[in-house]
Amino acid sequence: SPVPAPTATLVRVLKNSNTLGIAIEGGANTRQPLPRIVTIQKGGSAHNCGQLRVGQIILEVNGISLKGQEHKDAARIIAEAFKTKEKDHIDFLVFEPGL
Amino acid sequence: SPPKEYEDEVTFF
Repeated sequence: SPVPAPTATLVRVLKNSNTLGIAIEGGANTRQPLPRIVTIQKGGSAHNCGQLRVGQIILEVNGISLKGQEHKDAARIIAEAFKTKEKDHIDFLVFEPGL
Repeated sequence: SPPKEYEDEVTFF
């Protein structure tokens, strides 16, 4: 049977906790060129949403592509998305390599 | 240019 191509999924995380509760590694000019989720912390907004997983690759944050963004720039985009009071949520476009 | 050495940068939010 054919192997399905990795599928991107849009995940909406409501800001229902004081922390987002994820850790990421990677970024442009590293071996992991797009940020990868390495930790999901219990009790954080990301854990509460139930759809983010360790190992997922983050393609976009609120429609902003992370392609070509170095680690610190991707981190700033995510931090600002969580901090802004303009939205009560963050939309992550993610995919799971190998699925 | 080739990727620089992986730096194991991790950021927590």
